[in-house]
Amino acid sequence: KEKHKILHQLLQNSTSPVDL
Amino acid sequence: PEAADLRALSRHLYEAYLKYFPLTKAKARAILSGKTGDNAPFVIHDMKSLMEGEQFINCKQLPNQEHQPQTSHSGMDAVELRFFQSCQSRSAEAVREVTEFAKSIPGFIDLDLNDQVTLLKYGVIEVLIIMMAPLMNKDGTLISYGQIFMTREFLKSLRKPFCQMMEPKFEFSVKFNVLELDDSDMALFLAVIILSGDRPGLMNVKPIEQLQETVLHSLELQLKLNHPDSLQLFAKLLQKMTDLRQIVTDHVHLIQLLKKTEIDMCLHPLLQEIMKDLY
Repeated sequence: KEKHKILHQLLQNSTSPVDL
Repeated sequence: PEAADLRALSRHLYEAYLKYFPLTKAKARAILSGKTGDNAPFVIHDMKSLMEGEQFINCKQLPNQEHQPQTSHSGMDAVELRFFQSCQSRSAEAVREVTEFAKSIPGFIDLDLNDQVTLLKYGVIEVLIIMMAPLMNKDGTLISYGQIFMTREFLKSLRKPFCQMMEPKFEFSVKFNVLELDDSDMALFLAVIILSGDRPGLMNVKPIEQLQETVLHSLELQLKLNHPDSLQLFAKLLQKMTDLRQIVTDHVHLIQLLKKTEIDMCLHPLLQEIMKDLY
């Protein structure tokens, strides 16, 4: 799960912009 | 499924596509054919125009992105690196757009979360390369949301290995564009790519294959209705998926080579996550 942290975040945080 | 359901799915995916992807094929083709009047793109064709265009690209960067200090890389050699960093920022943003599109595919968010991650990890670069095709013609490509046109010759003139990065995408795109898909066809094709049940490490393949089969039916019907005179278009399109995998494999190897040879280069954390242990 840690290996794909940002992808997990992108998938779970509806449309709120993740800090890219 | 009934034809009406398949048409509804097609409309739904097309709407999601329009919602999440800011530069459509229709808009890109209008820009490329000079139909946008006063809003012609800025053309980058040499180092001088790149430097002029660079200011333009940096001005238009998204608010939550860190600006690369201009002084960190100086001299002509660094131009490629700076440009490459801009490309990375745009690619990371595009990954976010593709993720939102994937989430809009009916049934996608009900899949196992780890499988969703796997589908995106393996599918997203393929999707991004397909999405480049509408932005390209044989002479160059639109970048920066269609505000800039960068010539193919200029990209070929960059130092190695940067000059090798885009040429395979141009070759693919020119052939892909012969199929003349429109945005509503593209939406379905992108969903088919994302829902590939043969990605390494998937845990629950069955529901993914079932979703893909429905989208494939919808795509087949869409192409029959939208391109009645284009024989075997569905089959030709599916064949493109094989070429696409090779392009992605080569692209990832080139990035891995860059990581080793360009000491000043930092890979965007999201892209790093996607490319790690990928092929």
